[in-house]
Amino acid sequence: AKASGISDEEIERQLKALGVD
Amino acid sequence: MANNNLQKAIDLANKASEEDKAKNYKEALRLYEQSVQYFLHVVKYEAQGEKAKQSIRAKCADYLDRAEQLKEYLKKAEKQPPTKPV
Repeated sequence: AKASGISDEEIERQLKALGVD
Repeated sequence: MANNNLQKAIDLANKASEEDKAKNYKEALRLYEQSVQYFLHVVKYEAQGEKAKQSIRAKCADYLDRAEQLKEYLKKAEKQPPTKPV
């Protein structure tokens, strides 16, 4: 259900979380 | 509409899943991240229909989940102390 309602901000946040090693 | 970013994102995502299948998780992780960045750029700056945006966001969520898993796996693999003889 999460995938369907995700927002740009949420995607950006997860990207940052990933990138920050 | 310059949808070469969209094409780029799709190429990167395809490459990421190939690397993923080939168990090159480090490379796959990097490619997943890059493809999501491109997808995000497309959603934010290249006006797509709301429906298209929603499906791109959903794809990003999937790739991010997969990337998270790879990151966890790599972290554990790196931390794995070489099996010392007991």
